[in-house]
Amino acid sequence: SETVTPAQYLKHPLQNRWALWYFKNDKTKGWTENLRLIAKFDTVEDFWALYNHIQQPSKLLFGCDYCLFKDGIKPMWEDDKNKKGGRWLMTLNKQQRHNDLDRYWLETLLCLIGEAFDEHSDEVCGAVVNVRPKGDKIAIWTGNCQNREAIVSIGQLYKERLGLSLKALIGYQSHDDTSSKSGSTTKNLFSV
Amino acid sequence: GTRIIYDRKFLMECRHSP
Repeated sequence: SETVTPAQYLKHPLQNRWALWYFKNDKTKGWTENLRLIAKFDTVEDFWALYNHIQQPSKLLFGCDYCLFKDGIKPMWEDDKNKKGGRWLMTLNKQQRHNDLDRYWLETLLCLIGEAFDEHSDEVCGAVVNVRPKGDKIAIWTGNCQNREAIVSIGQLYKERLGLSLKALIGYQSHDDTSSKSGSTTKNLFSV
Repeated sequence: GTRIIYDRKFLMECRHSP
């Protein structure tokens, strides 16, 4: 008879349960109607089963998003866990869709599910990738835009994990400022 | 309590494990 060791069948639990959402820009429907929950997972193996099964961001149509959020937090500014928060935002140029987008997004997911930010990981609410004709965006959302120490630490580590050069700056913006902006740019509360 | 942390290398190794 064959012996199966626990290591061969036990899944590796994650610290958090995560929900992956998909947003499709159908202009005949409302914003919330266009936002769909794909699946939830709480083990490393279930994460990969999902990730290996879905399209990479670079294959999505313009106007689509993926959002990965902790279970119980909706991927919108209005959620109680997000409304005082903000995001580390990375804006990609058009060439980066082929070179960097999928790699950066996977790295972002691995940072989240692996709790890469140590004690500051509790500040993290989720991450979003927006696929847009003018340039794609990836952001990590955190829960409190006043929490400078955690935010800066998360930003520095995130930049390191993405392999960004020291010269490449990324900015952190509050959702309040993003939602009430009049022009096309939002001021950065922090930069790393 | 303790936090369950996985580094990049470990997570990537799990990608194609049965």
